[in-house]
Amino acid sequence: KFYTNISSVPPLQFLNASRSAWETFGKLAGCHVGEKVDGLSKLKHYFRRFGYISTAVDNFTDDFDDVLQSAISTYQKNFNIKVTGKLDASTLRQIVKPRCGNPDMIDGTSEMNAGKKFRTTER
Amino acid sequence: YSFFPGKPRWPNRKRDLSYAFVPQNNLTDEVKRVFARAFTRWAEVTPLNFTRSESLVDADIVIGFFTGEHGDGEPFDGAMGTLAHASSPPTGMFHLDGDEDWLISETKISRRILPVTSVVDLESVAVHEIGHLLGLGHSSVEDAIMYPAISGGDRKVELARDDIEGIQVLYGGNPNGDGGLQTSRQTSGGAESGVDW
Repeated sequence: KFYTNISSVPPLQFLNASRSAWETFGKLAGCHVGEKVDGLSKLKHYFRRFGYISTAVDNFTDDFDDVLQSAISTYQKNFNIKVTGKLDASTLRQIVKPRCGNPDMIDGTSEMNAGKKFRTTER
Repeated sequence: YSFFPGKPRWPNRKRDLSYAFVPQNNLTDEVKRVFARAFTRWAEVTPLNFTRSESLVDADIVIGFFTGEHGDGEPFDGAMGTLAHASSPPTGMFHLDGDEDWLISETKISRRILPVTSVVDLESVAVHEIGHLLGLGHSSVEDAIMYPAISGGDRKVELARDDIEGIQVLYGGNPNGDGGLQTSRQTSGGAESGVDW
């Protein structure tokens, strides 16, 4: 559907705003390595979809393993979120945002955050 | 900014690119004008020109709205989630999720409404995907067009310095323009590209 201005958007569209393809990830807040939580396998699929997990395996487990932790850390780096390797609130807020379907990483590599250099000045 | 592996780009002989819309979508002229504006933003800072074609066969870039599985192995997922995807050069495949509610207005939405709307600004997504069609990957610079995420209702259509630097690595600047960097939005973080302007 196309809307020419915001006033033509029906109220239902506003009510549905919080419904996202990835809204279930919100309940994973606070998960950490060693835990097994329903929904983590879906999150692993998300990270594979965008290139953060490169395995061809389809049957992901709900274990918070090293592979997931590594994927989260790389994701946090790419989106300028403090790198903790944990599913903290700021990381989940970013994950559930609508986004481009192209992967951030291809064949396990990414230059997404490579071009950013910080200059320091000696006083 | 980043590039696809191998840094693919349109060949030197291809500076005039044509684009066509999938006829089954029956898009109005108003919607097509949104894409024309998006192409213009990239044309202003590169030597590339974009022309609309009525022929799918002859067009370099084909634009279409699709839902769910649509034949390229990258199914869309309904409202929100993934919004669109595009191929690297020289494939020219630009797909948008037909399940989204697209806003085609040029006006910015009130910040009061922003957090509660699931409507997505079409031109913002179009400018981003055209970046992919020309060879850019995603950027970590949040102000950049090539940043991968956009909030519902947000509108971001002006190329940032990061976008312009990236695209000009691939194609150089517009010989008839100022390179775009004078008028580009300043991005935070002090990004450096090492490119000699």
